[in-house]
Amino acid sequence: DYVAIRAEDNGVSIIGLTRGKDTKFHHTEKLDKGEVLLAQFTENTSAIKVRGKATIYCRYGVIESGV
Amino acid sequence: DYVAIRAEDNGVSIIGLTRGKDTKFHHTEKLDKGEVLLAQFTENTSAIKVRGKATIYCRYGVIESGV
Amino acid sequence: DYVAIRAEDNGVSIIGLTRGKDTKFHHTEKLDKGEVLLAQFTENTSAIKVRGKATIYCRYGVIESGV
Amino acid sequence: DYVAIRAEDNGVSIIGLTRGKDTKFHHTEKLDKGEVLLAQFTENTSAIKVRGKATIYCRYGVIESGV
Amino acid sequence: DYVAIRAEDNGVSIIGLTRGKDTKFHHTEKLDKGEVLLAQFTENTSAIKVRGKATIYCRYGVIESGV
Amino acid sequence: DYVAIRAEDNGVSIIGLTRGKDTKFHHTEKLDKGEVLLAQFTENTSAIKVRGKATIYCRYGVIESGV
Amino acid sequence: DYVAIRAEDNGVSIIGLTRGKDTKFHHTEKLDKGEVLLAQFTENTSAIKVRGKATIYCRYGVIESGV
Amino acid sequence: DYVAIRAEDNGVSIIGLTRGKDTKFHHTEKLDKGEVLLAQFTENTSAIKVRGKATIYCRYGVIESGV
Amino acid sequence: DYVAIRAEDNGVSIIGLTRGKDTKFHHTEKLDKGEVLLAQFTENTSAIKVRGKATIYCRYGVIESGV
Amino acid sequence: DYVAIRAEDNGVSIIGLTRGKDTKFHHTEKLDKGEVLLAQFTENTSAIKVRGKATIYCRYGVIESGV
Amino acid sequence: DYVAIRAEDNGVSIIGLTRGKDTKFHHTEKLDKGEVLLAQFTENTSAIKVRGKATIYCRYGVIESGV
Ligand SMILES: N[C@@H](Cc1c[nH]c2ccccc12)C(=O)O
Ligand SMILES: N[C@@H](Cc1c[nH]c2ccccc12)C(=O)O
Ligand SMILES: N[C@@H](Cc1c[nH]c2ccccc12)C(=O)O
Ligand SMILES: N[C@@H](Cc1c[nH]c2ccccc12)C(=O)O
Ligand SMILES: N[C@@H](Cc1c[nH]c2ccccc12)C(=O)O
Ligand SMILES: N[C@@H](Cc1c[nH]c2ccccc12)C(=O)O
Ligand SMILES: N[C@@H](Cc1c[nH]c2ccccc12)C(=O)O
Ligand SMILES: N[C@@H](Cc1c[nH]c2ccccc12)C(=O)O
Ligand SMILES: N[C@@H](Cc1c[nH]c2ccccc12)C(=O)O
Ligand SMILES: N[C@@H](Cc1c[nH]c2ccccc12)C(=O)O
Ligand SMILES: N[C@@H](Cc1c[nH]c2ccccc12)C(=O)O
Repeated sequence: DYVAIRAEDNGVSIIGLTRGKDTKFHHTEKLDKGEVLLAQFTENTSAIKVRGKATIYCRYGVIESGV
Repeated sequence: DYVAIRAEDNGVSIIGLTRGKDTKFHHTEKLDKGEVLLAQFTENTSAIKVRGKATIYCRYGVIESGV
Repeated sequence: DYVAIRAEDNGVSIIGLTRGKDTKFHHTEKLDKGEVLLAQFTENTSAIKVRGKATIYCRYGVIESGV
Repeated sequence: DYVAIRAEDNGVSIIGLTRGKDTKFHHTEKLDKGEVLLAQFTENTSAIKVRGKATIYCRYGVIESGV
Repeated sequence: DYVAIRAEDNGVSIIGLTRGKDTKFHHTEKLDKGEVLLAQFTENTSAIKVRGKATIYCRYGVIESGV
Repeated sequence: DYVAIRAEDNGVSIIGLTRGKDTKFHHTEKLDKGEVLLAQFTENTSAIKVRGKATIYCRYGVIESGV
Repeated sequence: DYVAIRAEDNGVSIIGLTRGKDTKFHHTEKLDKGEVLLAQFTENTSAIKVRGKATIYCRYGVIESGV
Repeated sequence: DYVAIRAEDNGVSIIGLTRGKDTKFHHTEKLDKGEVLLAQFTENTSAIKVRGKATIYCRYGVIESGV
Repeated sequence: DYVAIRAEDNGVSIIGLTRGKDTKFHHTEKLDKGEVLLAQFTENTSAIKVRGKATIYCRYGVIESGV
Repeated sequence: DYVAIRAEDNGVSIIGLTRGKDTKFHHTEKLDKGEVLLAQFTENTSAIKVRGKATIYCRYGVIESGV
Repeated sequence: DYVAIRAEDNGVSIIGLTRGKDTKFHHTEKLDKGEVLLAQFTENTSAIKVRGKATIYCRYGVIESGV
C-alpha cells in the first residue's frame, strides 16, 4: 500500500507518524511545487499527515489538502 | 487498511482506541482545517474515533463527521 | 474488516461483545451526534451491537439503526 | 465473515450454534426494534439462527425473517 | 463459506452430513416458517441436505427446495 | 468449493468418487424430488457423479442432468 | 479447480492422466447420456481427456467434444 | 492453471516440455478430431507445445493452431 | 503465469533467459507457422525473448512481434 | 508493486528513500527525455520522490510531475 | 509480475537494475526492431530502464519510450 502526493505549492510537508504504542513524527519530507512523493505505509510508518496545498492520490480517489 | 480524514475545521480530533481487552484512548491527533491524515488500523489501534467537522474517506465511501 | 458508525443522535452506544465460549459486553463506546467510530472485529470483539439512532456503513451497504 | 441483523420488532433472537461434533445453542442475543447486531462466524459459532421479524444483511443480499 | 436458508413452511429440516470417509447425518436443525439459518461448511460438515419448502441463498443464487 | 444439486425427480443419485490413486464410489446420497444437497469437494471426494433428473448449480452456471 | 462434463451420448469416456514424470491413464469413468461428472484436478490427475460426445463446462466456457 | 485443447483434425500433438534447467519433450498426447484434453502446468511441465489443427482455450481467449 | 505464442512464420524463436545474477540464453524453442507454445515463467526462466513473426498473447493483450 | 515513470524532459530525478527508522536518499536515477524507468518498492526503498517533468503511471492513474 | 517490451527501432536497450542497497546496471538486453522481451521483476532485478524507441506494455497500459 502506497499513496501518491503531488505538491501544488512550495513547502508542502509529508509527515510520517511512528507505528507502535507511541505516536510521534519520525520524518518530514518537504516537497516543492510539482514534486511528487510516492510513500508506503511501513513497519515504521502507520500514519501519514499532509500539511500544505497538495493533491493526494489514494485508494479512495483524489483528495485536495490545504486551505 | 487505512482511512483518510480531511479536517474541514480547526481542532478536529482523530482518536486511536487501544486493541485488546481494554479500550482506551492511546493517541489524539489534532488537525487544522485542510490538513489530511491517512491512518492505518494497527497492532495498537483497532478503532478510530473522529470528533469535529471532517471528511472521512473509507472503504464504504465518504462520510461527513460533525454537526 | 471494520465498520463505520455515525451517530445521528446523542448517546448512541456501540457495544463490543466478547469472542469465545462466553458472550458478554466488554466495552461500550458512547457517541454524540455527528461523531464517527470506525471499529474492527478483533481478537476480543466478534460481534458489535448498536443501540440508538445511527448510520452504519458496512460491507452490505448503509443500515439505519434506531426507531 | 460477518452478517448484519436489524430487529424490526421487539424480542428478536439471534442464536449462536456451536461449532464441532455437537450442535447446541451457546448464546442468544435479544434485540429490540431498531437495534442492530453485526456478528461474525467464529471458532465457537458455525451457524446462526434468527427468530422473529428482522432484516438480515449477508453476502447474498437482504433476507427478511419472521412471518 | 456459509449458506442462508429461510423456511417457507413449518418443519423444514437442515441436515448436516459428516466430513470424512463415512457420510452420516450428524445434526438436523428444524426450522419453522420464517426462521432463517445461516450455516457454514465446517470441519464436521462437508455436505448439507435440505428437506421441505425453503429458500436457499448460496453462491449460485436463490434455490427453492420442496415440491 | 461446493456444488448445489436439486432433485427434479425421485431417486436421484449423488455419488462421491474417492480421491487418490484409486477411483471408487464411496457414498451415494439419494434425493427425492425437491430435495437439495449442497456438497463440497473434500479430502475424500475429488469427483461427484450425478445420475437422474436434477438441476446442478456450479461455478459454470446451471446444468440439467438426466434424459 | 474442477470441470463439469455432461454426456450427450452413451459411452462417453472421462480419462484421468497421471501427474508426475510419467503420463498414463489411471482411470476411465464411463458416462451414459445425461449423466454429469464434476471432476477435480488432483494430486493424481494433472490432465483429463474426454472421448465421445459431451458438453464440457470449464473456466473458458462451454466446449463440445466429439465429432 | 490448466488449458483446454480440442483437436480439429486427427493426429494433433500436445507436447509437454520439461521444467528445470533442461528443456526436452517428456510426453506427447495424440488427439483425434473432436477429442478434448484439459492439461495443467505441473511440477514436470512448464511449457506445452501444440502441433496440428486445434482450438486452444486459455486465459487469453481462444487460439487456433495449425495452418 | 504463462504466455501463449503462435508462430505466424516458420523459424520463430522463443528464447528463455536465465533467472539469477547472470542473464544468458538457456533454451531456444523453434516454432513453425501455426504452431503454438504456452510457456511459463519458472525457476529457470525470468525473461522470454521472441524473434520472428509471431502473435503473443499475454496479460496485456495481443502483441505482434516481427517486422 | 511497481510504478512506471517516463521522463518528459532531460535530467529528471527518480529518488529512492530508505526503508526503516531513518529516511535518506539512497539512489538517484537520472532519466533523459523519453526514457522510462519501471521501479518497485523494495526492502530498501519505501518511498520514491520524482523531481522534474515526468509522467508517472501508478495504481491511481497518471500523474504529471514538474511545473 | 512481468512487463512486455516491443522494440520499434534497432538497438533498444532493456536495462536491469540491481535489487538491494546498491543500484547498478547488471544486464542490458539489446532488441532489434520488432523483437519482443517479456521480463519479470526478480530477486536480482527491482527496476528496469528502457532506452530507445519501444512500446512498453505494463499494468498501467501502453507506454511509448523514446523521443
Ligand atoms: N502509533 C499509532 C499510530 C496510529 C495509526 N493509526 C492511528 C489512528 C489514530 C491515532 C493514532 C494512530 C499506531 O501504530 O497504532
Ligand atoms: N479493545 C477493543 C476495541 C474495539 C474494537 N472494535 C470494537 C467494537 C466495539 C467496542 C470496542 C471495540 C478490541 O480490540 O476489540
Ligand atoms: N462469543 C461468541 C459471540 C458471537 C459471535 N457471533 C455470534 C452469533 C450469535 C451469537 C453469538 C455470537 C463467539 O465468539 O462466537
Ligand atoms: N456443529 C456443526 C454446526 C453446523 C454448521 N453447519 C451445519 C449445517 C447443518 C447442520 C449443522 C451445522 C458444525 O460445526 O459443523
Ligand atoms: N463424507 C463425505 C461427504 C461428501 C461431501 N461431498 C460429497 C459428495 C458426494 C457424496 C458424499 C459427499 C466427504 O467428506 O467427502
Ligand atoms: N481418484 C481420482 C478421481 C478423479 C478426480 N478427477 C478425475 C478425472 C478423471 C478421472 C478420475 C478423476 C483422483 O483423485 O485424482
Ligand atoms: N504427467 C504429466 C501430465 C501432463 C500434465 N500437463 C501436460 C501437458 C502436456 C503433456 C503432459 C501433461 C505431468 O504431470 O506434468
Ligand atoms: N525448462 C524450461 C522450459 C521453459 C519454460 N518457459 C520457457 C520459455 C522459454 C524457453 C524455455 C522455457 C523451464 O522450466 O524454465
Ligand atoms: N537474470 C535476470 C534476467 C532478467 C529478468 N528481468 C530482467 C530485466 C532486465 C534485464 C534482465 C532481466 C534476473 O533474473 O533478474
Ligand atoms: N523510512 C521511512 C520512509 C517512509 C515511508 N513512508 C513514509 C511516509 C512519510 C514519511 C516517511 C516515509 C519508512 O520506511 O517508514
Ligand atoms: N537497489 C534499489 C533499486 C530501486 C528499486 N526501486 C527504486 C526506486 C528509486 C531508486 C532506486 C530503486 C532497490 O532494490 O531498492
